[in-house]
Amino acid sequence: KSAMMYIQELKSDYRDTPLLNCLESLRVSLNNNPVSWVQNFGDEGLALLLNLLRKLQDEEQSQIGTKCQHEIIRCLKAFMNNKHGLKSMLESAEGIPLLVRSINPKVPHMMVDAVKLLSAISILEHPENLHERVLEAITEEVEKQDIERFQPLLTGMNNSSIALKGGCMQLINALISRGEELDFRIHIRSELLRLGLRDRLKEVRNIENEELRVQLMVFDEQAEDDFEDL
Amino acid sequence: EGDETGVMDCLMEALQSGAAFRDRRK
Repeated sequence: KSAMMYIQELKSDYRDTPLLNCLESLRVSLNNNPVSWVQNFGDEGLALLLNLLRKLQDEEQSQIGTKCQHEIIRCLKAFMNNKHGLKSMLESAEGIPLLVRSINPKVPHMMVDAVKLLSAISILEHPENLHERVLEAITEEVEKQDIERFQPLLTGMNNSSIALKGGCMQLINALISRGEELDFRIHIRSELLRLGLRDRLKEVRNIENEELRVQLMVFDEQAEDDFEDL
Repeated sequence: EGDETGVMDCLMEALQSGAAFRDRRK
């Protein structure tokens, strides 16, 4: 199918299983076609995906609706996997905030993908400090929910999914590591530890998992470096 | 198109292996 055909389908107000099928097929196409295909899908396709994601997030959550949201996150990852797509996503005002809204500990599989994408965005070399945009979006989102800004990440760390614990640690490390000021890094770390990360880390250190081990080491090394600087 | 694709894959791999942070420390 051409990119234009998917754009037409996304405009067709499909719902439930037909929508999920369309999104799964789109994800395969975005992953397997040349960059020119992704460029044809372009800003219009991205805007349709983001609108759809927002609509689904605003609706009462259903199992199929959640599956569609997760599939859109996977499509966004495929779309951003080249410079053109990534540029479009970063230029869109809604891209990062909608990814942040997908940090939902009630849907661990989707949350893993969302935090990993946001971690990757946060460490990108970019004239605009992207980790600040991510942090800003996290702060704005939790203000609506009236909770501490890192609470969703702490809840994720408390989830039984090891992949989710690893993903949350990745985002924490990404946000801290990109802070240029020592004060900023210490502030973020203290905020997390105060919120309960200290206890979570004690538990997580007992889990034998390579991905987690790497992230814990990074967290500790960054903290040690900052302590020395201080 | 080789150098234009796999941007997110590379970043995610660097995050997972810790390389993204080691580069920063240097």
